Amino acid sequence: SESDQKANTYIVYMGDLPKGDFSASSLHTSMLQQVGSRASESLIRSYKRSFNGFVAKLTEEERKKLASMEGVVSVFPNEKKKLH
Amino acid sequence: TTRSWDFMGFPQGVRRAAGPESDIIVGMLDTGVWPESESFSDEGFGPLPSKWKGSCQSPANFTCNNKIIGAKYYKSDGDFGQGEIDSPRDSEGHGSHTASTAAGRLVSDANLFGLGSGTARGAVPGARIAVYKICWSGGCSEADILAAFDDAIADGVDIISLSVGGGALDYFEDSIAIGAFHSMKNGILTSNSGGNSGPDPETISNVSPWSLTVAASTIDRKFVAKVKLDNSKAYEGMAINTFILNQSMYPLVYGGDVPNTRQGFTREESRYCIFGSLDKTLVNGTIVLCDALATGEEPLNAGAVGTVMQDDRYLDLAFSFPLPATYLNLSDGGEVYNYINTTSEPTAIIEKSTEIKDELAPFVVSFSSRGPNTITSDILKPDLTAPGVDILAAWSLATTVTGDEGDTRVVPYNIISGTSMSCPHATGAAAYVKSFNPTWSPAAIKSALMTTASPMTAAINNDAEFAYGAGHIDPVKAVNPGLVYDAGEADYVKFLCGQGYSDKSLRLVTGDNSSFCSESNNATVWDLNYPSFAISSSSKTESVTRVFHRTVTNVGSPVSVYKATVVAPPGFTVVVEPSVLSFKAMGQKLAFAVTVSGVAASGSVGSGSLVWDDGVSQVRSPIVAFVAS
Repeated sequence: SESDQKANTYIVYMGDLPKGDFSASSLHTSMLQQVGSRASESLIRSYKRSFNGFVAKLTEEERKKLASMEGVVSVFPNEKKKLH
Repeated sequence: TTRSWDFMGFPQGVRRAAGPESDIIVGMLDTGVWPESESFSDEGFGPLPSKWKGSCQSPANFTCNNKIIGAKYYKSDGDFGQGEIDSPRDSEGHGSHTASTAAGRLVSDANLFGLGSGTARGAVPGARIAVYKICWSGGCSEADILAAFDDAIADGVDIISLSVGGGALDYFEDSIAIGAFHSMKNGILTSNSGGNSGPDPETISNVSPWSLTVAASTIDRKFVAKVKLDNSKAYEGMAINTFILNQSMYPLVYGGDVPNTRQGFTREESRYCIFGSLDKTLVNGTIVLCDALATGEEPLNAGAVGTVMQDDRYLDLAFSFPLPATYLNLSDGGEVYNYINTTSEPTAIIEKSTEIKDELAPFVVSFSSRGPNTITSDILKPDLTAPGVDILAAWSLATTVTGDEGDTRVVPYNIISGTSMSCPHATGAAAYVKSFNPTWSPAAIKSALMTTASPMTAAINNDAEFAYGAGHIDPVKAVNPGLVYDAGEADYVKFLCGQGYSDKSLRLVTGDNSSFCSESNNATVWDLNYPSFAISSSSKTESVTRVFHRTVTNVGSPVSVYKATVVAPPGFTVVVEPSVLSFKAMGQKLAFAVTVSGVAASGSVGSGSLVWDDGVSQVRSPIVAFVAS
């Protein structure tokens, strides 16, 4: 459906940094390619200094596939919080 | 701030660990800072702490110094709004305010047009500040919040302050809880604001047990602005009015009598002075009485010289407005209304605000979000309370006092309210505690702040611990708490196992492939070594018994004997076993169990406490029993 094709921004949280050498952008790009996303366009940011994860534009189908992938803790929408 | 620290018993001359304080780095995740503010001057500061691994992003006229040692901005959508600066420079004011509250330098004679005058200072004036600008005029995206956490942790900050939130979310679907978890893992305490959605229950946000959740309380300084009528009567309203009107009296009109009928507005709309509803011809040069608290922009746009607002929403704090204004309760507002209706040519004047002493302070302000915690009901949130009402601190010269259209007042110090303001008080206090105890874990610092907090009373805070947590923060006492309830990553993982998080998730989160939720590693919420005790039941007739297992670490006198004193919540019995703890060394840990049994009264918070007392230190934890909705 049209809503399934619409890409929204999601955070893919993957927990602690992997041990040893680790190329975040390669790993995250590869994961996006595995779910069929046009990785170079959809990857917005990688987290790689203190924990592992990334931000990407995903369709609903891609979100579901990523959420079930090995190494993923959670996938949740990039919403806005407010100053208190 | 010019009053709150003194009010908390934290005077300017308080004992300091000067060397360690200058090595403390406070990470501020906020709207940036105004680097030229006197609060952030680096005069007399030595070189950067060697542990600092961060950087200073310096586009658009922003430079760091030995006080502001790092600065970065995050805007993952790249969409800069009008007036926004693509720089760590603060164009909102909020970030400068919070940073100076936590760690601003001493600045004498800081004031807002003479109001709140005094020496502005943060808790740790000698500490360094690292700025992570994540909030913009449209809000704070979770992608940017996580990016800032990712950097701040790796950069080597000691404490993170984040006065931002949304609804309470599952721990690993909430950027702040995730960031705070990895901070904790790296020895960094995250101090969070609890939110401004009070006084409704279950509104508290940022509820992860590894972060410190802060409610907002009043201080003993109130700002009031008087409206004087021509019949010699005067009424004091809550407002920060910096304006001095130059006539003795002005015509006074009621918003409901001056509707902008040409645009189709009725008196039912104009009485609330909603946008576009006032007739400019009838309002020009008058003071307008409006039946609701609003920003004041509509009376200003319509040409009014001032506005008097009335309702009963927020009578425990003072707002600023872009024109002369005051805000009355319904009784006084009704008298002003009657005066207008019974006088042929009603006139009035609004005076500049004055300061009065609030003898009731501190109490939790109405807007401060309340528990219970909607994610884990038996973790009491908020954790504690700090000043968050009418706080004067540094501001940005890129905005005005209110930020509203028509406001031309550009100021270096401003007075605002929010749990955003209470959070950096707790951040600063945590940094102060850490400067004396550099090796303490985030949980130990949090425990020290909670168990030494001054008890508050349900007599003026109906929601009791759901409003104030453990009580009002006391930074001086927190340096020497006697005992601490310590916890580390493994303890939180056990807690998360008990909350139903999967092996797979927890292995990833910890980075430890051996981590798993076995029977021995599957802790109930009541076994997390938390410095407060919460016991919920599902109905008012249900009898509940909970056993809380706790361990305290001796950080006071090497040889000491602590005795337990218990106040049970109404309808409950509390048994502590053992009731005496004999320590023989610093760092020694002793375990005990607290059994709480009874039936909770419906619709109220049953308050009790456990105090461990060795005659020198009183280590106090609240015990709260309630019926969960």
